[in-house]
Amino acid sequence: LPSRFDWRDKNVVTPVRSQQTCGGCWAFSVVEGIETAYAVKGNPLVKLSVQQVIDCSYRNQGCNGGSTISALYWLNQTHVKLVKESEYPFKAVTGTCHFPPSSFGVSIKGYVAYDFSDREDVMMEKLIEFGPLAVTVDALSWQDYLGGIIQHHCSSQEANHAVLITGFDRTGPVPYWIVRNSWGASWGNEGYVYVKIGENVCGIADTVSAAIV
Amino acid sequence: PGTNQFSRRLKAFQESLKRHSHLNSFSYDGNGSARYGINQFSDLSPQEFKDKYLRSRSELCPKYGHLEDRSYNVD
Repeated sequence: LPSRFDWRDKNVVTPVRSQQTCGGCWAFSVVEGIETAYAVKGNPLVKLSVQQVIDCSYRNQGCNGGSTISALYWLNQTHVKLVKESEYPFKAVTGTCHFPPSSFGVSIKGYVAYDFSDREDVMMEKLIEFGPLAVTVDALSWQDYLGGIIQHHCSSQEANHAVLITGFDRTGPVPYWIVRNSWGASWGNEGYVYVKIGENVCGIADTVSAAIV
Repeated sequence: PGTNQFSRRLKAFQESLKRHSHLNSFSYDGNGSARYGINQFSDLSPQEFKDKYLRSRSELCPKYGHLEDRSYNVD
């Protein structure tokens, strides 16, 4: 394993988004992971529609909440093609599912989902193998986060927020995950948060998934 | 000023300042510990914040084990 790895360095990560007051973090993390997985395969980096997943993923509750695993299950079962964000833009409210007449779309071939709670070493390998990892965390204390590495003030087994891990850094005294959030670029470290590796801080390794494109 | 909403936001903001002080008391110099302070969510109570932004539910996933290591790349 390299001591530092970040998919952003490969120019395969789209800019940080804001979910506004829509509780659709679960859709953001899944769609953003698919964007990068698609680009890693040699395709152009394209912003895909989060709103499409919010509106159409019937096992979830749109802006009222949902789960990354349910969204991936739905994408895998239906082979729905995610269209470009420009064709199905984000509205920050749950809308009616529709299918724009588009020749372009990205579907997934499968997905993986594991609990890596005592195997964060392997989780680093899987981040490089599969692409960014959608994870769920206890993010209650993130309300006040400004920067630095989160090491306290959150619990495992109490997840309430979904985010996307794009990399890790083990070059300093405290190794940390590089985590993309969906609260805009003005929050945290330009929209990202760092979480200590190795102690399942905030439950970051409890529910880990990645789409295979 | 003078509205119920203003009072509610002001109270939430004042509570946030107390919370920041507590959260930062766990930070130690030199190891890059997280810092907590005023940001765009500081005028929300924790419950309001949770209701608006923390709407993901978690699902149990199988534990990753050595079985996966062994079977990977096998037909």
